[in-house]
Amino acid sequence: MKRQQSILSFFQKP
Amino acid sequence: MLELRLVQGSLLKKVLEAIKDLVNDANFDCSATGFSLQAMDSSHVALVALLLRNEGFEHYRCDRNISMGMNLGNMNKMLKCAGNDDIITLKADDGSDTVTFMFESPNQDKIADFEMKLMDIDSEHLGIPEAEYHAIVRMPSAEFARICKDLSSIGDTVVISVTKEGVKFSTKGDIGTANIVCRQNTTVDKPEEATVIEMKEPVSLTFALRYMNSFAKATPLSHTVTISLSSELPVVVEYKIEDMGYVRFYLAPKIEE
Repeated sequence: MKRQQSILSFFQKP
Repeated sequence: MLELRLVQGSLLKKVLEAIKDLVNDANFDCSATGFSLQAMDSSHVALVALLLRNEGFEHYRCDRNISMGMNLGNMNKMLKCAGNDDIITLKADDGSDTVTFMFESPNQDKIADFEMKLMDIDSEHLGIPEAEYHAIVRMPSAEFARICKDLSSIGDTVVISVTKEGVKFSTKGDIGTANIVCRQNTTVDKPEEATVIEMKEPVSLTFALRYMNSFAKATPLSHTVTISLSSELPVVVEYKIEDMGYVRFYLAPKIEE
């Protein structure tokens, strides 16, 4: 089973 | 005062068709250099970035930077009322809580204006770091759309693998498995029919097909799509908008538990 990562793990809030 | 006149109004119609199912509400940012948007889908798995540069507009006036919050479903309803050959002008006064879309038929015998309420949207721009990609695949956008559609009838996820053999799209589901390999092919009549693979190192990543199918709604914007892959980074699926900019979709990969 694979887990969906969040885009927020890669792109930072300012 | 904001006034943006786009002779090829169908471009804006196509942009909305491409992003309205992924994102409900978004801020359109307007500056002296262009009209742009950055938004995530509601589950924060994908991000869309749109840029329409000022030079692509016949007339472009933006006195100061403004951010206009719009419901994309409502914006799409309004833009659907524009003919495919219509010229579309966006207008907004400073401090106004509405935006006006003006549609002009090509021979100027019909002029319509639709005023839409703006909304306050709390959203922060994410910083997208510059990245070196292990592999960049450019291929006909219709081919990519076809592959995503075909694979989604078999499985829910796609493994995209780039090796020196080519780019492989694989899925598996209850009924079986599927593998589609596209090899580099530059011996074509038109450059937009080519498949070009630039690989620095092999890469293999897993993505949810339903997002890929959503991105493929941008196919009418461009004959080609560029897929940029690096291990442990979101894939970038880019549709260039001729002479104006791009729509880029970023999708976070799925990983082993």
